[in-house]
Amino acid sequence: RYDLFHRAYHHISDKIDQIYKDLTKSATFPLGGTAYLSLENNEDPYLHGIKYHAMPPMKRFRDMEQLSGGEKTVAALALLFAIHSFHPSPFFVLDEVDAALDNTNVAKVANYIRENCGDNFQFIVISLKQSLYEKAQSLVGIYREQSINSSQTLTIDLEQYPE
Amino acid sequence: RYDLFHRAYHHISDKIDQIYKDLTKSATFPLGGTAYLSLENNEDPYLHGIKYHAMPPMKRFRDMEQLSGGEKTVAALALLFAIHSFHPSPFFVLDEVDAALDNTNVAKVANYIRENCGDNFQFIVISLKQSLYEKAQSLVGIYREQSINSSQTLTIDLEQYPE
Amino acid sequence: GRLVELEVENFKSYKGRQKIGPFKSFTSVIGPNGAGKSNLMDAISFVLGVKSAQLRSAQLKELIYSGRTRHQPGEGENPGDGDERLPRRGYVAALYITDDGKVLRFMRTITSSGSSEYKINGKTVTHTEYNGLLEKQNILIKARNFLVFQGDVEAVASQSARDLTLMIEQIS
Amino acid sequence: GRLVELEVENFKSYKGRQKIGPFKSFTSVIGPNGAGKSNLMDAISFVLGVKSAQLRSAQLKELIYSGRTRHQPGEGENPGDGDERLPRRGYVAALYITDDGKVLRFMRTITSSGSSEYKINGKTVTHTEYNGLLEKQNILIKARNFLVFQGDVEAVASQSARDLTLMIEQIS
Ligand SMILES: Nc1ncnc2c1ncn2[C@@H]1O[C@H](COP(=O)(O)OP(=O)(O)OP(=O)(O)O)[C@@H](O)[C@H]1O
Ligand SMILES: Nc1ncnc2c1ncn2[C@@H]1O[C@H](COP(=O)(O)OP(=O)(O)OP(=O)(O)O)[C@@H](O)[C@H]1O
Ligand SMILES: [Mg+2]
Ligand SMILES: [Mg+2]
Repeated sequence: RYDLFHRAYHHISDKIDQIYKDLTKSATFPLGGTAYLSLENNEDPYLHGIKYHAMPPMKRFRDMEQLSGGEKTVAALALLFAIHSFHPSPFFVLDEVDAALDNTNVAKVANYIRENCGDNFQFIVISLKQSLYEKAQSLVGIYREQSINSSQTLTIDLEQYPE
Repeated sequence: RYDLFHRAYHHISDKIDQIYKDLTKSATFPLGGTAYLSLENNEDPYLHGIKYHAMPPMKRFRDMEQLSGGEKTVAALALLFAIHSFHPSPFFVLDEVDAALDNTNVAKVANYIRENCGDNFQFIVISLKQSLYEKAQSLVGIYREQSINSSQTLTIDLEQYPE
Repeated sequence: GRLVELEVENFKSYKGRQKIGPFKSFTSVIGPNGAGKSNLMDAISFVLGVKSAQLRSAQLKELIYSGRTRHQPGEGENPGDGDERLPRRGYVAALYITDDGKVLRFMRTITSSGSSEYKINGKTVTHTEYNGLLEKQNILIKARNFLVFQGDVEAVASQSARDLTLMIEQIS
Repeated sequence: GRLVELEVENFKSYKGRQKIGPFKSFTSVIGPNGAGKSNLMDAISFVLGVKSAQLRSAQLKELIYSGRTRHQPGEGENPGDGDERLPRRGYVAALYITDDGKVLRFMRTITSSGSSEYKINGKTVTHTEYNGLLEKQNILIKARNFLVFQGDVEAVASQSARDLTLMIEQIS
């Protein structure tokens, strides 16, 4: 149990920085930000906690609480993807995770998903923002059919239409 | 104290439905939705609570918890504006209240603000969505000046540019 | 493995039987406020075994399609006031293909008595067997780190150190 | 009345003294993630007397601009490692015009000892006097129904019946 936990912790701790960099790098900041995990008490992580730290590019270090809404969202996604890499579930379902993101960050998240999705890593992403859903391979459009008081769906394969 | 409370309750209760209709009416549903307050216990509202009910246009009645994220946001704004009408504070500051709204609802909220703002009812609205901030009279743009590690602002008067 | 298609019957705002999908490696779900997007995520979560409390409902029965009017001011609770008989059962089925190409059809039904029934490829199984097969596919409902419900994403980053330990422990 | 302009000095991410505004009847604040939009709302809330706990800070001192590196792994807490001396004071002033045209300049300062100082048109006043004048302008910090912080809007609609009574009571 102890070993398993340690293996998980070290695996995630190794991966988190690169994933956060992939999500935060840009032309202006090609290196991206910095993220890492630290143990509150080195002896026995079980009894204590794991602290997560994330610093957006070129920003000084602050507590997670001081980050802005959008900065927290990006840090959260990096953590989720890092945890996933240890024990990969076959798919992710994300419900409007882009709500607090500005257009630049939406594009970064969309690109990350596009680059990392595949046969064994499927993404189902609910979004209101075109700059996100236009990058998907297919769309499930949901509308309310008023006459029968029911939700209805239709599926559109975006890969048929050239960009 | 009892009288004051009753006066406030009845004033807000009278206003809420029209405000909710103004925020939810559309070409398809010109009448908009329905909203009202009810007392959990008619004898003494002090000791019990006030329940808020809102029904989007052409939807059956459900508990507030069953509404979607966007539907809850619109219901919340209607309640805030109704409460405001009893004891009007001179201004509102709203921080990304449009995060869960689809473009249609963003436009409705922007129109409502535009129609109701004035010398004694000022709105300062933080938003990431162009369909909201393009309706404002002026913009305060905030950017991070990396070289001095500080937020900086600039103001743009939109009324100078014709639509 | 991957999720190919979903079939819902009388689940939340989805009336009758509907097939939803196919899902690709990156599928986006779009639509106006109140259309039923989060209800679709609830359907996926439900078929994997997530409890109703996480699906914005106090009990399983509330997950069944209900088109009629409730507590309308002045109206009675008379079930007959809807134009049709309300369904008393509902189900969600997920078509899943494993890495080696095997097709698994996970199905969870809400019975008229308000309890759950689990089936895999048409055969009724216990909840433990059902969950066991999901875990073999690395679908760990206990950890739920792959389901991010509306409004929850920021909280993942600012959770307490204690909670983060628990989250990592559940997937280890 | 209405809020015309804000002046901040060393408040959160705003270094040095800056004038922000003018604000019209409908002004929108825009900018990328992490630029300082919510910090501007914190500045408005701060000058009206809202406590630091509501401004994402444990104590008033954290509201003062701090450009230096804190727990950078491996680096000491040496305050000298920043390229400049860090400010120990900061303030926010709001220029407000009443319905009958009177100009009121509300100012709240964080002193180097970490406490607040309140001024109206340059004259130091007590917190009670300060708040009294705001209430005359119908700015009721206790109720705060006119300030909606990031992420809070949905909770207004789903608050408990008890909380809604409290909210209405505070404004009556
Ligand atoms: N059992 C049920 N039967 C019928 N309709 C239901 C049931 N449960 C919920 N609903 C309806 O489903 C609607 C909400 O759907 P949902 O939360 O999926 O919307 P959404 O598309 O996610 O919207 P948003 O973009 O605002 O988040 C509500 O209007 C609610 O009344
Ligand atoms: N005392 C302080 N000194 C300097 N910078 C600070 C201070 N307190 C907070 N910050 C910084 O301010 C930034 C957050 O700003 P803010 O929350 O206003 O962003 P925002 O524009 O609202 O972004 P979003 O669109 O993501 O909500 C953080 O990066 C944080 O590090
Ligand atoms: Mg939703
Ligand atoms: Mg913000």
